[in-house]
Amino acid sequence: TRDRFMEAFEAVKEHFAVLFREVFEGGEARLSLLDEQNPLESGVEIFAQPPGKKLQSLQLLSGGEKAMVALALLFALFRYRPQPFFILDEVDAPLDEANINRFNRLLLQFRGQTQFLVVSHNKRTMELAEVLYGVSMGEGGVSRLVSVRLAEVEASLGIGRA
Amino acid sequence: TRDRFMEAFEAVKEHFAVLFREVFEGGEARLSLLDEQNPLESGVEIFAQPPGKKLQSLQLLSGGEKAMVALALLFALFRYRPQPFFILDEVDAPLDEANINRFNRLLLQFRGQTQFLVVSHNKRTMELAEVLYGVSMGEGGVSRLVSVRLAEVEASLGIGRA
Amino acid sequence: LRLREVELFGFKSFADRTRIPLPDDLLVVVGPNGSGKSNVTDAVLWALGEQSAKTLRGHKMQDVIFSGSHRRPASGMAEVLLSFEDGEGTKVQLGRRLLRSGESAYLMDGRGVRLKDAQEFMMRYGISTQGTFLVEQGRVEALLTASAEERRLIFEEVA
Amino acid sequence: LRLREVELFGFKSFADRTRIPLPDDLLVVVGPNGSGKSNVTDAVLWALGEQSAKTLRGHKMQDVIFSGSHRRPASGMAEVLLSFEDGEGTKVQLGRRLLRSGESAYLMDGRGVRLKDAQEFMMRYGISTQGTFLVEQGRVEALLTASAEERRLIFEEVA
Ligand SMILES: Nc1ncnc2c1ncn2[C@@H]1O[C@H](COP(=O)(O)OP(=O)(O)OP(=O)(O)O)[C@@H](O)[C@H]1O
Ligand SMILES: Nc1ncnc2c1ncn2[C@@H]1O[C@H](COP(=O)(O)OP(=O)(O)OP(=O)(O)O)[C@@H](O)[C@H]1O
Ligand SMILES: [Mg+2]
Ligand SMILES: [Mg+2]
Repeated sequence: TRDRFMEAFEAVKEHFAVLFREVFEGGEARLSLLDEQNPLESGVEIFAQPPGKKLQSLQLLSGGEKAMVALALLFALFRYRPQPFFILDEVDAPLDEANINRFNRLLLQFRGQTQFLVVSHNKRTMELAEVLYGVSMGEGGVSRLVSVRLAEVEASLGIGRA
Repeated sequence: TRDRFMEAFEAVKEHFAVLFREVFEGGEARLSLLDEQNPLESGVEIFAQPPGKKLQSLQLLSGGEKAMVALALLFALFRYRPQPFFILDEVDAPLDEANINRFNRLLLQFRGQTQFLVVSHNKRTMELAEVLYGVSMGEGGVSRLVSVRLAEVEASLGIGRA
Repeated sequence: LRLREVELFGFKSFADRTRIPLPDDLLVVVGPNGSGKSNVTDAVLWALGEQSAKTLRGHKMQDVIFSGSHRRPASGMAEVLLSFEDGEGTKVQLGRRLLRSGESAYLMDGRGVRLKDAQEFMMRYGISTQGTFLVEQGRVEALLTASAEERRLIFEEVA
Repeated sequence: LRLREVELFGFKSFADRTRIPLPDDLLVVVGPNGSGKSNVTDAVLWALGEQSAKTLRGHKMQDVIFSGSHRRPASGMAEVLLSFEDGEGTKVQLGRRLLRSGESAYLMDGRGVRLKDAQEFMMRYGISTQGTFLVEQGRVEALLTASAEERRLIFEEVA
């Protein structure tokens, strides 16, 4: 129904504006309906302006900036409509150290509200884990999974990039 | 001409097979012409089988495996037809530590033969640099570039993820 | 709703039956490139009824069945079981099986059900059928590169 | 052929004239997300005649001109100069300019030339017009996801 859509849209829009300012430590972003008269038919557009920069097309943003905008929107949707679990596969790959820290803060902020399954090569993200599983591929082309400690990870699996 | 194409194809095919075995420390890969009778019209297909695994579609490979296969092919093309410079923008993002080391070895192996411009967030890749430039965005939304040392990078720019 | 455990058997590189108990908050999965981490996330997606082989990085759905290696013959079947527990302590296990022949089944607490029943379960507990609970490897920008219309579908589901 | 220096002026986030001397073997460019590293690689691609605004992450070609910030007005023009030196010590500077009006120019040692001349220079020195000298951010898998026919074009150029 139109009212429910507008209620959801306005709420997510607000959460997104707040989360964006949080993860970018400034700047501003907003969601907008392409066709305000017809919300149920209208596409949803995203505008994002990192601190100190001018509002321009999203595609001009850098790889890391786009990832952070996408995470802000994803978590904004979650804030309005929580999901029982959230799977993130290597979302920290394009991020620099400062943004990995902000991503980790987001995880800590939301961790009571959902079950996170995060795949990562990054040591800082690993440090947050309640449980850490190591996956390895045996010589027979078969995967197996073991519970590991952070120290073991760096030693034996040859991973833990930061 | 058909002969020149076949000569180039066979050479790159050989380099690719060798480089693949090098970066995967085993396994095998090959290039093949979809239509051997008509090389100038034929598409080029890639087959890759990491060690211990079965030959299957490339798309089933993992993110890191695909990146390594792509790098092996890129360098195989380069070996046949060197280019004066080679620009690599964050190709190490999906790689684990072991593969970052192999990627770095590739850089060292080819570095006399071309000028590399590598963008990276990874400390090990930074360690290879003959010259290291740090880019930063000022408050006015303007980028500037300065020559930096590795130690400065970790301290001031807040980067250097591994 | 809590996802207590994921179990894989014959699914992609998990030829051996593998049980993965999940903690309450934050599980981090680590390992070298090609070890099988994304295959675990694929398994959850698949068990929840993913219909597109391409989304699972395959050409046809049978590509999710362990295809063998030089040391190990191919499996005849892939199976993934998701063990849930709701707020009141009621346990529900959602499962999916696929045989090489193409014969497939959805399971709820071991008995065969239709895909529709699995989807109803998802809707009842707020698991997005648009897949917004999952950010696939290399796809973090998906929400941004999607068309304005595709984004609206996500908002419709959330509303 | 050696690329001795890249100079940017008004190109994307490089509003100020910025000279980047290149070492003989291995330059590594580092910096935080959004600082301008990929903009440098875009500059090289653009100066070599890239025709697609989309490849440069823009909608129209004028998107490569510094668009201003809350502290700095937009630039009226973007300019990139590539200073080469061949095996015999002969220096060649290839350049490109674009004004907000859309007026554009290719330059060789400061004088106006056509795109065709820039492309001839590339072919003479073996700089791929297919762009195989560049792996863009997030596009390392491009050779694999390309169609078999697209790959053939790359082989044709190499042959
Ligand atoms: N049906 C199958 N049978 C056997 N092996 C398979 C099957 N499907 C995929 N694989 C193997 O699983 C491996 C990919 O696993 P996965 O994508 O989970 O790796 P990953 O741990 O996520 O790696 P990365 O860190 O590079 O993303 C590939 O080597 C692939 O060959
Ligand atoms: N025409 C322009 N005028 C002003 N700023 C621009 C222009 N085009 C792009 N930018 C800015 O440049 C920044 C992107 O720079 P770039 O892509 O080079 O970052 P990066 O250092 O590669 O980051 P990452 O590590 O995330 O990949 C964006 O913040 C964008 O707003
Ligand atoms: Mg993966
Ligand atoms: Mg970049």
